[in-house]
Amino acid sequence: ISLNLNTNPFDRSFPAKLPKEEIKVSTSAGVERKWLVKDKSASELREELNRVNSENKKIKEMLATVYENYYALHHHLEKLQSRKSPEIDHIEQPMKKTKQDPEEFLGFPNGLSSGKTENSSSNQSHHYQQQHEQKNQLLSCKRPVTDSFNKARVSTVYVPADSSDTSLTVKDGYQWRKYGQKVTRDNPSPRAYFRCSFAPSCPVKKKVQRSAEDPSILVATYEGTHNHLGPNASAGDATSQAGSSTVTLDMVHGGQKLGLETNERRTMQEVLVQQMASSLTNDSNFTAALATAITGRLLMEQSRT
Amino acid sequence: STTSALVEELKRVNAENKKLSEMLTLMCENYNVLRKQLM
Repeated sequence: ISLNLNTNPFDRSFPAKLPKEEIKVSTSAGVERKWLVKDKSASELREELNRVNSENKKIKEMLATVYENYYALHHHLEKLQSRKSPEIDHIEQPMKKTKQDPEEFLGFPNGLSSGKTENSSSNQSHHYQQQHEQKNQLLSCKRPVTDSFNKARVSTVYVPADSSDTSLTVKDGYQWRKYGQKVTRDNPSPRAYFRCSFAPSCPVKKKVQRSAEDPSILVATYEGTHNHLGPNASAGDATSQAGSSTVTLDMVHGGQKLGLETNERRTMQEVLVQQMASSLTNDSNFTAALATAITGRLLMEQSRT
Repeated sequence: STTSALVEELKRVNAENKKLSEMLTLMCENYNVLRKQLM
């Protein structure tokens, strides 16, 4: 005779979930035991539920962390991809060009060098006039009209200089190492080639030559941007060539800032990736949960096949 | 009814855990792909 009082309809709905002994109880002596078992199973269920709930909470936290890390990484990747081309090329390209003939290093903008365009007298006078305007402004910072790539990384600076000074030195707040000098056609003044003193880590090059049309102007052409902090502008620059040094330094600092930003971003990415990797791999809970999840998935796939 | 409610809740949370674990696995896979791209 069954003494089941049917107080729990679930017994019928989910018999497999309940302990077998509870179903087998059928004697009057077992009534009390049955209730005890039921209580026990309920408490066990509660414990199990608590355990599963805490596991659920942990997984949610881990998922939130992984989401955060993932989207931080994704955001950085997008940033990198959007800014990658101009700045990375900016630094890498000049390094590839180190073996080129210095003559091919850069072209003078707007016919200031011994270009064929100067054969035309009208062009020549036009350029001469341009130079005088630039001289009157003490300095002018121009970009050559070569192509869009060079526009981003080449700057030309015109600096008034004493005609008797043959040093071809342009003070711009950075230290330079002279590595060559060359006499060019149609210009009695030689052209000097400089590398940044931080070379080869810094790719910036500079060439200086007196203007063929006006020897009182030094034409300094910069290629690349500094990727390091430069020395402060000297007081001599500020006093003797106030206008020119100011503009020149602005230009140089702009390049320096770009280089620093690139370095900072690279460092940040590396640190971020390392931190994420180490935090994820060092977290034993995470690896255990991950292993469980992967195993579960594999088992699921196996059972499907 | 308490037991049945507990069992129902247990089933629900277990199912949720399973889904969350799957999502976590997927996220980790995606994260690793992204990490490789950045390396």
